[in-house]
Amino acid sequence: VNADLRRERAAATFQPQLLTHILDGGPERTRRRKEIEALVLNDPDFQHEDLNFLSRSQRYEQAIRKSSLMVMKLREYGIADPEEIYWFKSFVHRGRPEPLDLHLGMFLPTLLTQATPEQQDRFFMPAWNLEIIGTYAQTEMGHGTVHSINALSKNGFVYRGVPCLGRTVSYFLMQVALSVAGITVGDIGPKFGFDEMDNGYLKMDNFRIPRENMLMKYAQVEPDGTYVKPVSDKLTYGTMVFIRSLIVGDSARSLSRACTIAIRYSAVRHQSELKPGEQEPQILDYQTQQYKLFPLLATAYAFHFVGAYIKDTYHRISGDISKGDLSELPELHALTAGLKAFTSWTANAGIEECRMACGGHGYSRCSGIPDIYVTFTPSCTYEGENTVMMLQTARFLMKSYTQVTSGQQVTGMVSYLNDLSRQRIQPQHV
Amino acid sequence: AARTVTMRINDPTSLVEAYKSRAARLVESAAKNLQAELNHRKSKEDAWNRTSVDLVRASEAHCHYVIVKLFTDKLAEVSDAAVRAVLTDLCLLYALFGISRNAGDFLQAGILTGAQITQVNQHVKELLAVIRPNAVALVDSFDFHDVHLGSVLGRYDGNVYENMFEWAKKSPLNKTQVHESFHKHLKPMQAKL
Repeated sequence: VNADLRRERAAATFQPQLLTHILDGGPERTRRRKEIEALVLNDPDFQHEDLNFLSRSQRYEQAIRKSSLMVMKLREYGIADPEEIYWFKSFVHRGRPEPLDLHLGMFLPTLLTQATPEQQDRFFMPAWNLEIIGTYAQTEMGHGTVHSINALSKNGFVYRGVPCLGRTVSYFLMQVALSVAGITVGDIGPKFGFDEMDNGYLKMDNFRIPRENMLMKYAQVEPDGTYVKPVSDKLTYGTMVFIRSLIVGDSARSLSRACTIAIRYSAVRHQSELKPGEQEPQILDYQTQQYKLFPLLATAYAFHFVGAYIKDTYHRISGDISKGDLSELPELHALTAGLKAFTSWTANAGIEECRMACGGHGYSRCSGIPDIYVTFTPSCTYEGENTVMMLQTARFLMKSYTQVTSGQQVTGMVSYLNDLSRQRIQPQHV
Repeated sequence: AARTVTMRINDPTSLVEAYKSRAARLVESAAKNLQAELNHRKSKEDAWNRTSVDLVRASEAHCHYVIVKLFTDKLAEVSDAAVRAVLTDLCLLYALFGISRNAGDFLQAGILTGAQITQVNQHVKELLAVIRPNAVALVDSFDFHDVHLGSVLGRYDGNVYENMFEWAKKSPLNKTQVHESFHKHLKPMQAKL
């Protein structure tokens, strides 16, 4: 080990492993995580050439190969806990996105949260067993979301890809395959990153969707096409709220990775001279380098704890919702939207700061930071563009403020607004 | 203007109060601006759109308060004194750095005075020196395996330069001493000059 890093580790005033246990949620979780990582690390099937030296097609194929292998190995090892699957998958793909992400992270949760028990029987197990591999279509060219399903009385719907402002968003399942009439699909071409993901275009021409494919746990679609809204339209966003709560944790992980690289490298790299005649200091001894990196390090820890909190809160409130108690759904929706935006904006800028703090070497793919950046930055625009998210949070804040000014008390994270009416306005010297 | 909080800049709980006041002020200010726009215009949508910059700022302040609050709450759960001390330093740095970067909000709302902001800036610099000895141990605690981190610069063993060279040599451009494009393009061109 490099002498500088050895000296740095000897100077620590605490035991890093104890802090690792806190981040993992306890020593047992740390032990189990390392056990799962070792399964991948020691498996030659998952080894391959450095992806940086492969073409996009080769990277995509490598990802598909590893994902297929991953599914078999998860079965073989009997790993079924969602967090353990996440550890395994994240290690197989080294923190990069992978072709089954949407199936595992979006399609399955949507079936769980939006399908009726009958629909789950029909679709969930085949999807869990990867007989059905799902994705989702959400953004319509020229418009924000998929709209305008034209209802037909014959127990079905015809989707015409004519963009127009519809009234509501509703989930429906459809088979997307080259052989299906009225369907055109393809890859949208190279992107800033996400080389391993085949983001696609989907065109539906007078494509018929049977009524029983409309997911109706909360919304109802009558045979004649009448749409019965859910008791709260926020229930329709259940999957998105779940994903947004995960993005907060992702902000923490991505920023933590960038900080790890930048701070270790700043301890190894020597440059210029702080005092004439002395040997070149580590660049981590310059206050300006510390000012760039340490607030980001603090931010990464802050986001870790917030990510854990919001994930636990999501699961708690989801449990309440399944018992019919929707009272905390509005605040959960607002908080996940705002925290997703706040943490992803901050982490996005922070990762770039870490890259620049490594100088020219930070720009090389071997630093790992370009990959972290191009993989993370889409989170500022997907699952709700951040400004839109902040405005959704603002709707809840305005509603809460109106309640307070009309004499009601509010609870939860906005309870500070109750103090507003009591706070003395003190004249300030001009 | 709000009541000036008596802020103890070494106490995360006290900093939470400052963030709480800032959020309350920005929510109230956005709400009043929205009401003023509503009084001027027929359309609610127009009024909303013409207040949206304030609304985004209010939401950001709300989220910032939530994060400082949750980080502070977490400290109480840490049993090991040495770990709690280093996390407290990080929590203070996060909160003070946020005040320093958003000083205008705290000054304009009368939550902090100019003198207090000067103290905050000074304390941020002091905390950098306090955290310096633990910086590498703090990133080690994230416990990213080198394979997962995927970085020659961030290797656990710190042997950066020799491994950068090994990595570069694998580049397809280094498969031959001279790239084929020389023979196909450059050499014929030189022959004609």
